[in-house]
Amino acid sequence: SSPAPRNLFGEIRSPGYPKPYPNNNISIWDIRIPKGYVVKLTFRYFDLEPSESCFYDYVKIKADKKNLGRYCGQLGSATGNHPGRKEFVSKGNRMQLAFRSDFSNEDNGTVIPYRGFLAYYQALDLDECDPNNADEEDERPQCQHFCHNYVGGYFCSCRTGYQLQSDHHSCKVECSSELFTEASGYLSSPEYPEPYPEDLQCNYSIRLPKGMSIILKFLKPFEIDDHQQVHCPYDQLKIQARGREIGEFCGKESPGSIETNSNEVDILFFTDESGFSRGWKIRYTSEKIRCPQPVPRDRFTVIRDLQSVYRFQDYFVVSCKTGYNLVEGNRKLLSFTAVCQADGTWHQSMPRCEIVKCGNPTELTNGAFSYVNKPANNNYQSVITYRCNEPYYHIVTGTGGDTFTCSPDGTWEDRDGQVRIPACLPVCGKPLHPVTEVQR
Amino acid sequence: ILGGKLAGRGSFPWQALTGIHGRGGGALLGDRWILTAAHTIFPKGSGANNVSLDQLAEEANIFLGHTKVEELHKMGNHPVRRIFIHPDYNPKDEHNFDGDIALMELKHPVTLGPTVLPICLPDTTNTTFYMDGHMGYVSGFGVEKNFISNNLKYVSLPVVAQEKCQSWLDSKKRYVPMVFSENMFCAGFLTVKRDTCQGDSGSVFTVLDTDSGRWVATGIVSWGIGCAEGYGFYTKILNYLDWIKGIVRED
Repeated sequence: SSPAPRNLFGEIRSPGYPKPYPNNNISIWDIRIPKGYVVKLTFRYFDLEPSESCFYDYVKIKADKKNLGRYCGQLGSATGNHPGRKEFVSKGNRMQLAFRSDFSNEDNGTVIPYRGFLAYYQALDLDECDPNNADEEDERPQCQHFCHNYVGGYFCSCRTGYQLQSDHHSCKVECSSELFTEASGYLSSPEYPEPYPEDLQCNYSIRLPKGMSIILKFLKPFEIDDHQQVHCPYDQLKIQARGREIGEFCGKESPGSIETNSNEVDILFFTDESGFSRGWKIRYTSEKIRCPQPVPRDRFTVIRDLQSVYRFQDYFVVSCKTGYNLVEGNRKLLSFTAVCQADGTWHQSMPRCEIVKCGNPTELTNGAFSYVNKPANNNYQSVITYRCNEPYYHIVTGTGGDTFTCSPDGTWEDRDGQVRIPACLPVCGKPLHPVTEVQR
Repeated sequence: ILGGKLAGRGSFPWQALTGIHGRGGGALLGDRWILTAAHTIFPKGSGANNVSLDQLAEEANIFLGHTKVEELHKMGNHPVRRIFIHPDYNPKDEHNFDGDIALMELKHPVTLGPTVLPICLPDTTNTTFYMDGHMGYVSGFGVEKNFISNNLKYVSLPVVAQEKCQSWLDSKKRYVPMVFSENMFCAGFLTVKRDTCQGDSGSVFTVLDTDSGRWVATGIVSWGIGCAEGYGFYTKILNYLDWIKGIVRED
């Protein structure tokens, strides 16, 4: 017998194939493939001396300590048992092929040149996770929680809050350092909604990127041992965000939904040695952390494209109404943008809008200006009019006239937007007391 | 001024008192120019004409804003930045006052008010001011009856037709062969004792332009033969408008 090499596929031929096989031959092939696979064998060619129950020549197939059949004959022969296209699949990773030929292949004195067979086998992945594949004697225990098949093997995993033991199959409560980094997910007390085990020291950590805010939503049922008078003396469910305790819960009243405003949340679950409460389950989701709604500091501030909600990395742009300047402290700003930071605060505080001041109007030589509106100040939209010291001077203005307004860009401008102030030109030939003769 | 009257304050607010080579007059143009006669700066026949204009500007005294000489001196003078003499003026030709016009630029513009105001220049198209008999007023701090005046006085004089001036001059030619050019006009009387005199040079002959209601300078006191012994001769400003504007506007 020749053990087939341990590769994942191959051919097995009767002795001398494709020439007729010899008489008085017994050949055995042991097919052995790696664990995690099963053998699948088919006959590509089969031509053996037929006989009742394959008494003379035959091929016998065995696997998993079972006989998978005895085959002989030719395709369509009345007697014998031709395997045709049948697929022989083992449950384990071994299969044996036995061939026997008797002393002759004569029929009425004529030798029939039966050519034997060509078999082809291949390794098929064994889905260890399929319960139907579980072999009774299989020494392997089943995965306690989750089974994951892969080509050539499988592995077990455990529910959240459990740790796979060294036997790679069983799961033991292990929730002391559960880490969740997905944007959303579920976490629950071990065995939920069955009663949770005793003596737990669970720590579930949700760690999301900065700027995300975790929202916890408790599902039903919510049931943690409690006491009428004393707050959570037996079992405690504590929720902390960045070390800050958000709450300690027990009893049957669900905490509902909790917006933690934090990208880091720790859920600690401590149980004592007894109890039959069914525990808790949380669906956590996350969203970009919110920043406080920006509020203008005065009625001249305009928040562009105001949003109903501002979240991490959102920003808002502030400008001022015409005639007002953005001011931060004493500094005038050309523009202002605030970005919502990862901690839910704005990276800079709201500025204010200060009315544009044009400063004192340019003095007019040999003239003066007067304020048209009250109060007389140099703020935006203040209006002044220039006059010359008449009658000694007369005013010469641009096409924009002699009235100037404090413009949004902080300059005094006439009707045409010109900043050049009028001039007072001397009035010639107009004495106040011209010579007048009386007597004639 | 002979045969004139005391000027009231604010009647001739353009009148300037100049002290360059002795007393003269001038008239304020705009708020920083003094119009005067070139011979008050470069007198005829004096050797002093080799002094530079800058030097003269440095030493010139210009007073404005009062009718009393004493008050004017108290108010202080207005320093001169630059002096422009008309190029046709020839200080060496004692008998020809053609081009007797000059401009002095003050270092600082003056602030106008009731007693300091500029005179207007004539409108180039208006020649009625030079027609025979058109009345004008001349003010000045010049001599009156051999005494220099301490107050501003004025006199009204009629413009005389060119040919009368010329023929009068011809009658004087034997004594004083003066040139009378079209850049001059004469005004005054042959017998009435009303005239300008020494010290009035540079003051302006003004007329009231009834169309605009403004007083206009049509002439500059330039020369005469004696005082109140015949006509007085004035530089015809109309003929120098381009020159004046060229300088004043250039600035």
